[in-house]
Amino acid sequence: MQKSITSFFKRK
Amino acid sequence: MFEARLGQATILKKILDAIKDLLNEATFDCSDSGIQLQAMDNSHVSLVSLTLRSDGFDKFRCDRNLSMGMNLGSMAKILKCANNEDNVTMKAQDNADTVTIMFESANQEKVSDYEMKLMNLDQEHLGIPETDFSCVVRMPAMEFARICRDLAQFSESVVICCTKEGVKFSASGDVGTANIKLAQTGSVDKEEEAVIIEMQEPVTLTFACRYLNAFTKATPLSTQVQLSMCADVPLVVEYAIKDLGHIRYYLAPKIED
Repeated sequence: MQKSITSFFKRK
Repeated sequence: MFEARLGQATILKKILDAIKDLLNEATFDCSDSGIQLQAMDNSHVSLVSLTLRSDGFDKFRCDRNLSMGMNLGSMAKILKCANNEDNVTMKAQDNADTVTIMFESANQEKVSDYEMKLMNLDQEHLGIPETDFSCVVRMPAMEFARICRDLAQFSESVVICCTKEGVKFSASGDVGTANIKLAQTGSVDKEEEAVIIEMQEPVTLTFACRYLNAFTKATPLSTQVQLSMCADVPLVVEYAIKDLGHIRYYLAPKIED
């Protein structure tokens, strides 16, 4: 499964 | 007033080539320290982070912080009009809704300028945490591009396995299995040909080939590429831009369903 980058880096 | 000048348009062309497959548009954040760009691709799987330091430009002036949203397709059309050796200058007034890109031939006999409309983009900056990576691999950028291109034939995914002996790239699909191992180089005459591995602990991660191949569009910018890996965190693929800055790509790993 491809994870999203936003699941690692939170929105500022 | 913002004004940034580079001696050779070819650098800007290469930078644009390195990002335009992943991003349709992006915001260039300008300050007195330089130009920064951070943007996710459309599917939010990868993140591009570009840093160009002000001291790397032939001339750099930025009186007030400025965010310039640009359509990268439009920018590519404009850069196509430049010769590689031309000087390139980007200029914008404070609060302007256009940017002017100017090319000057080396002998100054041909000067062309292009005004491009800026866009208001919804900026979503992500906070990138500091990571102690388990493995950092430095290798020739051309070699990495070759490996990504070759393995993409066999699978949508590539497994990168790094130990202190070397780094192994694998892909497995209908055709069969492909493995490419690179050992750490002993002594090399040329630094740019070296494969160097700094390992704290071994790591094995799976990534989508399609994104890795998009990242390798930055290959003309740098002789070496650096891959930083750690279990369950995004891969960082970094290309240095000599005397100017760097471009980093972050790619979320694939995990078992």
